[in-house]
Amino acid sequence: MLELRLLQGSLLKKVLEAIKDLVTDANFDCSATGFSLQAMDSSHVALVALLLRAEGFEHYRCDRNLSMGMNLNNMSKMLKCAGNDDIITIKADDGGDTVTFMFESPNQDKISDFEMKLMDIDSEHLGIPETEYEAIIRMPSQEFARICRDLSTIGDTVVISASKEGVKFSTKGDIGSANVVCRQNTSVDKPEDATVIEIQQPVSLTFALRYMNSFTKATPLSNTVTVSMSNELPVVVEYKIAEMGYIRFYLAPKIEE
Amino acid sequence: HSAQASMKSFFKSK
Repeated sequence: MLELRLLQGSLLKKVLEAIKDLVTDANFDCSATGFSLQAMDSSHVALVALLLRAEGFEHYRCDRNLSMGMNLNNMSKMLKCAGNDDIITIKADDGGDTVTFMFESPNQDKISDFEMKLMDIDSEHLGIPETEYEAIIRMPSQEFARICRDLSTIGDTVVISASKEGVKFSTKGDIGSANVVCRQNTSVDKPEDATVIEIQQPVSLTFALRYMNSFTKATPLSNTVTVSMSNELPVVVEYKIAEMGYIRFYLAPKIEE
Repeated sequence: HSAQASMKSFFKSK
């Protein structure tokens, strides 16, 4: 038996909007730790890892570990039927082939339940080691989204180069080229507006902008984004989900042939 | 010319 009650139901709605275009079907894993997901896009270039910790739920009951295969587009359709202020409860029976999403309006005058069919998904789980990254950039998530969107109008790939001087985003296309440099800036009124660059050594990696733009669909989840890079490793683009966990996107770099 | 690397060339299956 599984029963997870999330007071801030809008968080789950935002999580689905952030991942449903990248991944079609995925297994949600439920354990004593929390509600989590790891899935790759169909071409195995990008990976998304989600964790919503048990402590972040108002009520969290998970009698035994359960993996529930869901079509994310269908799940998104159901969650769109929940109001932004609704409380969302996820319910499932051990060994059942459905999951129920229950939506309660804030003043309890409307209660809906939507039952969705589960599916068997043969998904591959990758082991991602804890890594000390050579460059870690924390910046306002809206600024990062803006840069990715702007550059994708010029080119298909972005070179992200981080050094002590700052982080440079560069692209080239048929019509020309573009560079955006962000310098460390901690003299801001609100800490979430800061750009903080931690560098062990300079890093420069090339990525497909299409994926970066897809990751920025998680922007409504967090005011800040953290981009962690090491030479010759996938980048990690992380959005923290307040008091609950995170959504991390990993993207394999483009390599010289 | 650059080629797109796969996630599986960096991380092993569990």
